[in-house]
Parts: sequence; C-alpha cells; structure tokens
Amino acid sequence: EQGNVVHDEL
Amino acid sequence: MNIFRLLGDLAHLASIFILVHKMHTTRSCRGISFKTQALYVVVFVTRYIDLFYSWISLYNFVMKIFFISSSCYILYLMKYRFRPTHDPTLDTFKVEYLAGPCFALALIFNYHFDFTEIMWTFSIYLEAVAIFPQLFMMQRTGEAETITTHYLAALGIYRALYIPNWIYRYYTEGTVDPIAIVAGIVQTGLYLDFFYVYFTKVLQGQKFELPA
Repeated sequence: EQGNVVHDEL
Repeated sequence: MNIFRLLGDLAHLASIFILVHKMHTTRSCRGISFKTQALYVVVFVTRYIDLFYSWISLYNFVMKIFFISSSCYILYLMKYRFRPTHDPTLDTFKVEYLAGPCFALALIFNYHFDFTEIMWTFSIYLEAVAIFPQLFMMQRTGEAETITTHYLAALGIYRALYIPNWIYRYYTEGTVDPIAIVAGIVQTGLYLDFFYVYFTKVLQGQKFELPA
C-alpha cells in the first residue's frame, strides 16, 4: 500500500 | 454519491445557514459556543489539506471550500461583529481535553503514518467530540433558543445520515472506512439526548429546557 489514501467523503 | 450522503451533506449545509441566519436576525451569538465553532475550523482545515493535491469532483471541491470559509466566517461574526453578545464565562469546556486525546488517537489508529493522513484522522476524531463545549454550555444554562436547537438538530442529522450511507456503500461498493464509521457512530450517539428533547419538546412547540 503506497501513497495517499483517497477520502472522497466530506 | 447516494441519497443518504447527499441528504447528510444538505443537512450540514442547512445547519450552517441556520446558524448564520440566527446570528444575523437576532444580531447575537448568544447560546452558541465559540469553542465548538473554533473546533470546526480546525476540523475542516486539517481534513481538507487534500484540496492541494487531490481532485475528487467539483461537488467535493466546492463543499470543502464552503465548509472552510463558512466556519471561518462564523468565528469572525462571533469574535468581532457580535462579540458583546458572547459570554465566555458560560463557554468553559477545556478544549485541550478533546484535542489532546484525539491527536494521540490519530497517531495510534490511522490508515497510514504520514502527515496528511494523521491530520485527516485527527479531524475525524475531533469532529466526533467537537460538539461537547456546545452541549456543556446548554447543560449549564439549562435552555436554548429554538433556532439554536434547529441548528443542532441539522448538525446531528448530518452525521447520522452518513451511517446508512456507509451501510449502503458496504453493500454496493464493498468499501469500509472503520475510522469514519466508529467516529461517526460516536458522534451521532452524543446527540441522542439532545434529539430526544428536540423531537419530544421543540417540535411539539415547546421551549428547549433541560430538567434542573
């Protein structure tokens, strides 16, 4: 698991 | 996007408009905790650092900008425009007791140990408890203006609606976000007492009053 976690909620 | 998340976000927007409307029409921020509002600025600023490097959608972008700017505007109204109507002696909850443990928890329980991810996690934990100074203030005074209770109800309903959204996303996309889910359930749980009084009294036309 590389890089940024995507958070698509507000 | 699903209907629960959309309605949740709309409730969140509504809560902010209700609060700003209350302050402008009554020319007062009486009954509103400055500390809770300041915590929301911290929540939004630490959560939306990804504005600088991640594009989700126009909706997501506009909402993030709106939440950051409106929360700052509310602090401005409280700190300058309507400052004389704020009574700091009622707003005495120690925010260190919230921010400290939230930061420690974010260092321990996160998805990835890097700066932005820890800030995001911190903001999720802090949002869950940011309402404490406001609830504490109402507990002290034992009452709240009706418009303030509408604000709090909309704010509580926003996170409550995220719960069916997470259930829906689990079944349709297989996505699970344990940090957001656990914090969101805690956050909603903190409103249960308030919701009870709101639905049984305020919506029946009575004043919001807590038993002495």
